[in-house]
Amino acid sequence: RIPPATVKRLCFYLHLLERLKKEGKEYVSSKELAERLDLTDTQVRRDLVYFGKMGKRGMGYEIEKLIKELRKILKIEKPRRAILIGAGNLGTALLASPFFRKRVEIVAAFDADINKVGRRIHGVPVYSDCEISRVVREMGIKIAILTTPPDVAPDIAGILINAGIQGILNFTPASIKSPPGVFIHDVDLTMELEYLSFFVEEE
Amino acid sequence: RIPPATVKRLCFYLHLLERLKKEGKEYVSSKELAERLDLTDTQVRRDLVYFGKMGKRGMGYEIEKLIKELRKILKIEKPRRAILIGAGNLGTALLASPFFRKRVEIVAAFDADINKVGRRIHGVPVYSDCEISRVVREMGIKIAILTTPPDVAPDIAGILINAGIQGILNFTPASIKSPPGVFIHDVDLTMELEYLSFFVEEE
Ligand SMILES: NC(=O)c1ccc[n+]([C@@H]2O[C@H](COP(=O)([O-])OP(=O)(O)OC[C@H]3O[C@@H](n4cnc5c(N)ncnc54)[C@H](O)[C@@H]3O)[C@@H](O)[C@H]2O)c1
Ligand SMILES: NC(=O)c1ccc[n+]([C@@H]2O[C@H](COP(=O)([O-])OP(=O)(O)OC[C@H]3O[C@@H](n4cnc5c(N)ncnc54)[C@H](O)[C@@H]3O)[C@@H](O)[C@H]2O)c1
Repeated sequence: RIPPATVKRLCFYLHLLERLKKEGKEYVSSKELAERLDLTDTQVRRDLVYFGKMGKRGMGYEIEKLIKELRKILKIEKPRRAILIGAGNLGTALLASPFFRKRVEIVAAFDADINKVGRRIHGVPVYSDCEISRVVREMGIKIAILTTPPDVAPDIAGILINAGIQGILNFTPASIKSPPGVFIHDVDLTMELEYLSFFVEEE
Repeated sequence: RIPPATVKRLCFYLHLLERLKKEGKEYVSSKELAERLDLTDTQVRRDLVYFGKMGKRGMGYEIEKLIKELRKILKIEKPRRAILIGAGNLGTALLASPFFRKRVEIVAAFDADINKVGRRIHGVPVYSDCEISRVVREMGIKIAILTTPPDVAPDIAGILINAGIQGILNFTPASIKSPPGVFIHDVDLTMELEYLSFFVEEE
């Protein structure tokens, strides 16, 4: 069992390792990982324990092996399947993004707007929100992306959870209660702005 | 000068402290921060140095004071002003989100589509992309949010940087070179999905 805050850090390690691989590096030491992520060496060694002891004496860790191990831990060795609820502005932008769709196979979208139901948006069929339970059960989907207006989000989440969804990527500002065995991840794009703000002088 | 990876962590501290405040807590110890963020105590103490020594013997740190200090460090004591380029699906969703607009005052949007120019989207005036330099200089804007298609993103970024923009929140998959004094932050929503994926069993 890895604590959620560490899982978040493992995602940062993965993205750093993928960048190092692109730069042509093959090995990396825990010291270099610590420098790049500005963590103490002890913190990095503690985190590395989660992805197994794979260091070679003197050479450091093999980047390819660490990437493979991390993708296994995060269960993303192959793209996950998901559904998307609320094919509005944000939903459509996610459906349109080849970057996003590389990592996740969106098999169906759902909307309450009858003008959208029955069409395809960037190749993904749009169903009525009454069909959510049927499709989730028939296709055995475990992950849902929630991009509806905030007022309907808790009700929709209830339908998803009853149908067997275990993880919800919640883009709405509504707070959704998560029963045991279900993980709700609230995406807050303002964090990205706060990070950027540090590097820009005030007006 | 705080290293970028630590700035990212400071954002996580801020969000955690704001959640603790909402829960009614007034003080927090470095040990509790370490537990909540699953960091070693040494790592937290090292990070706390960046936001000044504010702990009271035996009581821990005053949450309100830490929040104030962090907002000062991140330069978000008051909402930052920004412009948005590319008022398409994603851009419109950001303009529509009260959550996002609380943290940043989007003073103008820009687009190449003549059907959008001259209108207002959720109250924000949309100008032609030829007006970017003029508006940035006249209003002294330092932050830009980039939600254009990837092919035009590098050219638009060049225009923004020449006009005096210092920080770009880049939602496009295009990679943008940052000259000295300019900070480009690439937003990658797939990281959010990778994080969620860990908590959901494979199909
Ligand atoms: N996390 C962030 O920083 C951030 C940024 C932007 C937007 N948002 C949020 O994302 C959500 C979507 O924003 P948007 O601009 O795309 O809104 P939108 O109005 O364009 O899209 C919402 C879609 O949901 C559909 N819908 C309404 N009721 C439904 C139901 N019962 N079942 C299924 N679909 C339903 C609508 O028909 C519409 O297509 C909002 O909650 C918004 O606050 C969050
Ligand atoms: N980071 C992620 O995970 C993620 C997720 C979704 C979308 N995206 C990216 O966000 C961007 C926007 O996606 P979208 O679905 O909103 O696309 P879109 O086509 O709906 O919107 C693009 C907008 O940019 C405008 N535009 C085109 N050329 C322009 C120019 N020269 N100057 C100003 N505006 C111009 C278009 O008229 C349109 O309004 C894309 O680059 C997409 O890949 C990234």
